[in-house]
Amino acid sequence: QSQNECQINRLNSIEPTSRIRSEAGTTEWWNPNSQQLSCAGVSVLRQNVEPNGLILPSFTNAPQLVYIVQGRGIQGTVIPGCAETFQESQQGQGQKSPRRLQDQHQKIRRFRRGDVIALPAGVVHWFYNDGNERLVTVNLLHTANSANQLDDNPRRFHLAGNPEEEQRRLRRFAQQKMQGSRSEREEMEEDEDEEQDNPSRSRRESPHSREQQSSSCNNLLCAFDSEFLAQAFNVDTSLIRRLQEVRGNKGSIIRVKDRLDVVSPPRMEEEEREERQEEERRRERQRGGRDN
Amino acid sequence: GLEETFCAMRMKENIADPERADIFNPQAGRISTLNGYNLPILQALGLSAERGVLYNRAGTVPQWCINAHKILYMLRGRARIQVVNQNGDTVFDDNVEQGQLLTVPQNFAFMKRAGSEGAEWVSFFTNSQATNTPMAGRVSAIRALPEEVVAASYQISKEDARKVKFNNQDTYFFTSSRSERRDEA
Repeated sequence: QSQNECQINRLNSIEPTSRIRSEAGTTEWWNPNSQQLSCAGVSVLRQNVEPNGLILPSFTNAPQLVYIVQGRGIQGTVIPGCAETFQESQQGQGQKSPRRLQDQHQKIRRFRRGDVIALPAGVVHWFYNDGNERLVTVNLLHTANSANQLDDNPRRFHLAGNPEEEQRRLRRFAQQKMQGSRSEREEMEEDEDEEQDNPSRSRRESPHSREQQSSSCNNLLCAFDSEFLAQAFNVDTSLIRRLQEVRGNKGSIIRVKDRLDVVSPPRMEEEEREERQEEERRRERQRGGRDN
Repeated sequence: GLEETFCAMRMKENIADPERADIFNPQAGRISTLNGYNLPILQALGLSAERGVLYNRAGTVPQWCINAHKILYMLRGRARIQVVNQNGDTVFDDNVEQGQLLTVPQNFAFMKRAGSEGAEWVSFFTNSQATNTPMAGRVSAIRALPEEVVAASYQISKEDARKVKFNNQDTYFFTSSRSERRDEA
């Protein structure tokens, strides 16, 4: 943290500065370079997910707290080394019927309005809106947390999808920050002088590393060699190519064709009853509105 | 009391001994880890290490380290290493040869495959309990996701999602494919 980030003489309430549209929702980021957020060492975003929308699996470089402002759904967190404790039952499968591989995955959790969800840094998570209303979350990333050993720029690593626009915005924030800190540190011109004296220095450091290659693919799997991945997953290369294909510009929130049917325990009867009552009340209000 | 505790603290451990391996696959290789659990002084230092061996053309599955940077030094042989950043850009894709060093920043995904003569390396981590998340295999992130989430995320059938989740039963490693071995023969 630079020394000037907390020299605050005046505070203002701030709105998100960038809005990224995905197939089934939007992601809005507050500018992480704003003085008050920089001082606190945090980045904040708001996600708005349509019913049946899935926030694709991803992880961030900082721990997160997610507050559910509106809606409900299910959420999965992949904790490294933990067992897949949610398993499909094998009951009812006679020896005559063909043996189907049962699905199993790590614990998933239901969430609803008012919940706070804690997500450690580097841990994959996904969210699915299985309700009838929009899901709205506010996420706080503590980029200054000791768990983040990278710089203070927020980063989201996607396992799937094509979150090109979001990544472009985050890159722009990082560039703005770099330019800002550069102008503040003009006295550090000796670095540039040294570069002029020895222009090959940066190239000499890593003879094998290549310049960052920009690609049309924006998730982690796309960038790996397909032959390597085919061996790592023990599947055909054609299947890996299908995984790596980016179909359309759907962003990081996609619409699920049918409802997502994952292995999960039944919900509490009371919760379901409350929800049915709430739905009935909503319909009545709509009917009343029309009559008037 | 200091003499009995801090001053006498165990400060060394040999991780090259094959018998000491924590992860082992006779076809692929082995990994020995040294961290704050098996060498407590590393808790205070906030560092850990790993010694790895890959046999002929075997590889480690794609993975990322959730809480540390990784600095790899190639001891013997060579390996092709790919490193991917948060934008899905390949920031490194080349062979790392004996005597060379490569830094993999925290959360950047990487995978490596040994050349025909195998590869041996030592990696240092900037956390005493460095934790890797593999993307493929028996304890991987993909396997921990529900089949339907995998199918929806990659827009593939449930059957294909099942293959992606369950086809590699190994932990951490993969071996060269049969076709490649035939080509070499």
